[in-house]
Amino acid sequence: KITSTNHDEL
Amino acid sequence: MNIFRLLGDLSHLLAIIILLLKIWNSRSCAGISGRSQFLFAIVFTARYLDLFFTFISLYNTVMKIVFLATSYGTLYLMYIKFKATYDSNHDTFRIEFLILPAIALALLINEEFTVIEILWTFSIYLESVAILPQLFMVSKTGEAESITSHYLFALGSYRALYILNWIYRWFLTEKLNAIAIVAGIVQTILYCDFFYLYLTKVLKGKKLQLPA
Repeated sequence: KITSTNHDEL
Repeated sequence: MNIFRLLGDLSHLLAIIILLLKIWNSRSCAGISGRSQFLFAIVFTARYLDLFFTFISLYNTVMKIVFLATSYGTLYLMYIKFKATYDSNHDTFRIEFLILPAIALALLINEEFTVIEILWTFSIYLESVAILPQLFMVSKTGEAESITSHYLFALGSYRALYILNWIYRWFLTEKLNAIAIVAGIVQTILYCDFFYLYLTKVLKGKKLQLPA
């Protein structure tokens, strides 16, 4: 889920 | 992580450092919008609450902590240490007109109706317009110190580089979040007029002065 929604960006 | 994303993050960090150094070295926050800085602190706080719940990478965690610490540090310098130099007469943008719509939009348009996701979405919407009080202040006084324009240029470059990062990720067929992209493009557009003035004036050694 995290990597699929730009949540890995700052 | 790709080169555009990394350069974007570094540009963001550079903007924050330029601002802190400007305030620290000149012992003054004249020309800087405390309201924009306050909004950025809200943005980082709402978005980086995930520090407590998710771990992405050491890089990610360290950068989040640095962004949080520096944004509160900037607020401390502006509202406490160098409060006497804060140009509040020109910093009059009504930030509730940005915060309330960002809350409403986050509640209406989000990917998942959970507290953490809505806070993240709210921070994305709010960040896209958080620079408006600063741009409003520049337009009200009609000018900006060179160092303030370097700050704005670094901040705008961060947004432009993030768009390149999404294009790159799109070609890698990674899934992307429409909310982040639409808000990011809106945010970048807000800098366009400033970019034009920066490239045509500040880089030629002139002060950033708006045409009368």
